[in-house]
Amino acid sequence: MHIKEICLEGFKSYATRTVVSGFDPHFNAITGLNGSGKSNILDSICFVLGITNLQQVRAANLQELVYKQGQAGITKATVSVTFDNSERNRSPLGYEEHPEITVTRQIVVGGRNKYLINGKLAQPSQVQNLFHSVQLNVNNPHFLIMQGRITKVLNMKPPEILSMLEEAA
Amino acid sequence: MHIKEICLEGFKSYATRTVVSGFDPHFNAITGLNGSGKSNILDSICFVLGITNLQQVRAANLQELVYKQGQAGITKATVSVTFDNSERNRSPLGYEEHPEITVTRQIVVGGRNKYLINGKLAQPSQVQNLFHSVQLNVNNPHFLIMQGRITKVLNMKPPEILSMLEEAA
Amino acid sequence: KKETLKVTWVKVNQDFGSIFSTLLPGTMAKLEPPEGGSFLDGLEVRVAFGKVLKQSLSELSGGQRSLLALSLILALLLFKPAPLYILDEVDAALDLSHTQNIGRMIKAHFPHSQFIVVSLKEGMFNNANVLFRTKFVDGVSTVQRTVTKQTK
Amino acid sequence: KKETLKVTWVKVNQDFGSIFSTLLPGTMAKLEPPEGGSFLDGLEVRVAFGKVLKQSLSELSGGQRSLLALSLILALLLFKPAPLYILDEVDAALDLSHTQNIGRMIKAHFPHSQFIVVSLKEGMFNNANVLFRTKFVDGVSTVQRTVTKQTK
Ligand SMILES: Nc1ncnc2c1ncn2[C@@H]1O[C@H](COP(=O)(O)OP(=O)(O)OP(=O)(O)O)[C@@H](O)[C@H]1O
Ligand SMILES: Nc1ncnc2c1ncn2[C@@H]1O[C@H](COP(=O)(O)OP(=O)(O)OP(=O)(O)O)[C@@H](O)[C@H]1O
Ligand SMILES: [Mg+2]
Ligand SMILES: [Mg+2]
Repeated sequence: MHIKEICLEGFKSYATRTVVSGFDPHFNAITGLNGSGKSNILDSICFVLGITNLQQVRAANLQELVYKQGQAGITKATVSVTFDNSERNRSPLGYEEHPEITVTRQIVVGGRNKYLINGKLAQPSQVQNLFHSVQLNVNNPHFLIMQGRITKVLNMKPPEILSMLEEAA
Repeated sequence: MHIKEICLEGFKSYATRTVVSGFDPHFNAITGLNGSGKSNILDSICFVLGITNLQQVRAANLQELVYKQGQAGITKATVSVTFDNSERNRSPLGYEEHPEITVTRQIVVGGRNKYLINGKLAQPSQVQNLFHSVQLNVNNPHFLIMQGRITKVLNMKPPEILSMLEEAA
Repeated sequence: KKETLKVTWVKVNQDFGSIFSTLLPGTMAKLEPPEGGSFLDGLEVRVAFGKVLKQSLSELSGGQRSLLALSLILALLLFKPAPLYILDEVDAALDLSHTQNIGRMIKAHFPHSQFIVVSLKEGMFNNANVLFRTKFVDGVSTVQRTVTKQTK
Repeated sequence: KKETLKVTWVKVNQDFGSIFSTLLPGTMAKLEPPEGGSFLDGLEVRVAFGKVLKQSLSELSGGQRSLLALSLILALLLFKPAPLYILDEVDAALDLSHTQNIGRMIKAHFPHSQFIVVSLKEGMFNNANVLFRTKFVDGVSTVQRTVTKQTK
């Protein structure tokens, strides 16, 4: 499956409802000036994929993901990612009948995480199973290279490199 | 004082005698493709300034600074830096009568360091005194930002930032 | 299980070497056990420029290190594909020609996965099919989409 | 001695803030003691975008972090000048306009020191008076010098 559209509202520097649509099935690029919000879009994808280590999205706690930490009248951060799931043999387990899958994650200041799959409330474990069944484990990601981290693999000790292969095996 | 010319011979990727002359007193830039030898020129300046922590110049020992570690017929690495010293009030201590100062450092495979100041053999301590008297202490450098290291200052603990100010005070 | 790991190593090694030599002709890269050990003790990255294996990676330039790391990561991705890849400024240390090579490699050799690549360099994003431009306007981030005219 | 350190802190702080706001208008930066401590316990980097002081530096973008680090380093250099400054690809994370700003700042505000700056970006090296181009030819590095036509 691949991303078709991302909708961010109240997430980091995306205060107002921002729809990023028309993703290419193959090669998409994001550019813009320093501080304009490029990495924040990648953070929003990790957010929906269920990231738990918030340092990976440059936050100390969930509240920091809300626009101005909730100090500017916006009290929740919502991100929805709509996936094209038309390739049945590459579908997440149990979703073969859904040509489109929308996963939403929301945090409310002072509240907790909330997940939705195709508009229905879902448990974090359901979301985790969905993504793990297509090799997207954002908490042990082989598909994600964050800013400034590209060469960290060269500083790994030999046993660490071996376990990286074990993950893939 | 400022650099006028650098002569590299057998140093890292500069196998043959390479003279880099005509430095501007104010603003010089070095560019070129990846791996073409830009950082190696900066390493050669650090080498002449008397660097002792070779990790800073990406080497494990002095022999690694010689072209192909001495395995290709070249058995010594020599770098000479010629400084313009016409501004007497900014001269290193004791060199006010020298409008030009050339400092040379050489290593021979299987041998040790050798320094020359204006063509005469010099002790490492003499070279150190020369450079320290104009605020160039390459082993505790505030004037040097190596590749990939620019943001390390932001990761310093508060006491470390304070000691950075103490160095300057 | 030890056997599966060995098979993984052989295949990843092959792709690692082939990707790196494509990006930097005349070089070779591989993963091998540390001196005197077996692969179960761990694996080290070794490179050769020309025929000579380097003792360590320390003398490599910033751009060469990026290309080496990318080659290993892409080799792992070839072995265990994911539906989507997220790369944030992996070309920061790369000159124009290497940046273009990475962009072209993504286009040509990884056709079955979706890439979302952040880059400040035209040499990279000119290879994309769709380009999103972020802009900070009145204190908030905004995004605009453009379609890149692609010639094959 | 404590007094000299305090004087240093005040002056460096002033330049740090002024350089950072020049590079990123509408921002403020300073060094201040950690919560509940005095400056002898150490100093932390604090930034404000607009009027609000940020709790931590973690949400800053890659480019913003580079500009912040550079501002502090340049402020220290203003306080304790060295005859020569060596900067290797400090613009790796900077977009074109910020790169140009650093180049122009070096030209205009640091006239009494010699800079040797490595960069892959025209936005930086176009500001230099002399440009050296390195090239790998037949297995060895070579250097060629060019003089940049400077218009004031
Ligand atoms: N919770 C938040 N509320 C408001 N603004 C935020 C929040 N979190 C982050 N930001 C802002 O987002 C900006 C950083 O955005 P981002 O990291 O996406 O930039 P970028 O486009 O990747 O830039 P660069 O090219 O420098 O890496 C910073 O100015 C930061 O203050
Ligand atoms: N002792 C040595 N003998 C021969 N070649 C060497 C030696 N030490 C380093 N090199 C070579 O120098 C090259 C790196 O040069 P350098 O670090 O100056 O590149 P660079 O121009 O800074 O590139 P980048 O833009 O990628 O940082 C590498 O190919 C490395 O193998
Ligand atoms: Mg970024
Ligand atoms: Mg370099």
